[in-house]
Amino acid sequence: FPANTRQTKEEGMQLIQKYLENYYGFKKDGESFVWKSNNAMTQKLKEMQEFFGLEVTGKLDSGTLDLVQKRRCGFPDVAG
Amino acid sequence: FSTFAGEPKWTKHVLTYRIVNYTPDLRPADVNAAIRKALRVWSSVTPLRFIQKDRGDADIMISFAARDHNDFIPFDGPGGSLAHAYAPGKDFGGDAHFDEDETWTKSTEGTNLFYVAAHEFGHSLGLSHSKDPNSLMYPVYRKYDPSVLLLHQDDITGIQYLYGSSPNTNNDQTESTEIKDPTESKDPALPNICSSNLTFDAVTTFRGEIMFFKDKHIWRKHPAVRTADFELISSFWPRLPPGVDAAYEISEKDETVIFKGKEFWVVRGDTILPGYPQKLYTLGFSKDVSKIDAAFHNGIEGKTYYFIADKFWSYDERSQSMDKKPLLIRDAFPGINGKIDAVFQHENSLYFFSGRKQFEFDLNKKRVTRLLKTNFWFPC
Repeated sequence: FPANTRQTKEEGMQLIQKYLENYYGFKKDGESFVWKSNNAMTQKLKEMQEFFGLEVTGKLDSGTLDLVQKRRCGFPDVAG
Repeated sequence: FSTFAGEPKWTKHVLTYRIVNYTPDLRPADVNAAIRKALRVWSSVTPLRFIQKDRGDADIMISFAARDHNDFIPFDGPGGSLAHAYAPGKDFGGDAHFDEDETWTKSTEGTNLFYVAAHEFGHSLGLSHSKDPNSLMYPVYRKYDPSVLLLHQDDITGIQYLYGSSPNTNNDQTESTEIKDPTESKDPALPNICSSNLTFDAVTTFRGEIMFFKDKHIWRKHPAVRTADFELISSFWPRLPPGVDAAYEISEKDETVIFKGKEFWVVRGDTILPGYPQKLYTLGFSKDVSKIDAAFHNGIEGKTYYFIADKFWSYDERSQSMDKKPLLIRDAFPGINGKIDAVFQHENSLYFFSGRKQFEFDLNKKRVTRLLKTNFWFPC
């Protein structure tokens, strides 16, 4: 990726990871993040997309990225 | 809607709340008003009632803080997480924390405190987040629109799943002071707060509010808030009879004394203190005194005044002694003639209710300064 796109992508990654940790009980298990369809982060991302009625892609698309930047309640969306 | 795992909820219907500290973004009176209004959103559709405390512990402790604030969920600076609240329970249970790094407002700009507080109190009462994007319990903040009712049917269904519906309303959470109570439909028409014929049985201050007693009902009015809450006396004190005669608050003891006939009760919040009711003569009255018309406590003087017909007795808390014999009301309160229905003190004036009239009496000038209607305190 060109540098700035890569940086944006990494920022998006950190944003979504923080979001899933805060509100979906995601626990980073130490593995470097790789987009695999069955890994924990992708599962949590799908859970979040399903909660908000977004298309459940498991990918960090623009709709998902837009939503994680909105102000919200600090309480988790899933029982922690 | 969704509840928390295990469906924690309050086992009582009268809950206390305390605003522990205030955001500098708003006047304290505006914070008080926003919090009251946010609690009323939920009390208007359930049997729940909320009483404010200004010291000690309360079921719902409300505070403003930035970043780390002694729980395990630090805030994240401006934006992002705005506030959070805990499910019903002891200690942290029910508490609501607001992120001081937000700009709290009472308008559509910034972050509207009333709207966020109403959401957080949903958590304090046992609701978790809803997937319905139109519901109050949806997790994402939407631009506040004052013309839109906050509670969505999804929220009402959720909270009534936990607590049942309100005995007073038909799920309508408008801020009317008149809430029709179907269980009272057999009774004569409910008192109309704006009627020019309105009279009161008793009036007292109560933890920063003013409580107006009439038959089976009370209106609760915070001087800084335009509207009033209309409740059944029994929703606060089930054992108290309707149609009380008099009431007064000793705020320094957080006690309110309520009279009916030859008996009186002392309450603290929604609790009747043990050992009550007691008989009037235990206060020092002769046994032929069969009822008190009105009473108020002057905290500065340390004296309590009891009014019967056109006379009054005063009790000195310091010397713990009651007047040997009563004095004429008009001698000590010029301009107040004859029997009164109720009286209370607000700031440095007394408000005497007699029939459809209300007299404002200035304690410094020792004279009546205004003649008011009885519904002066209400948005009529």
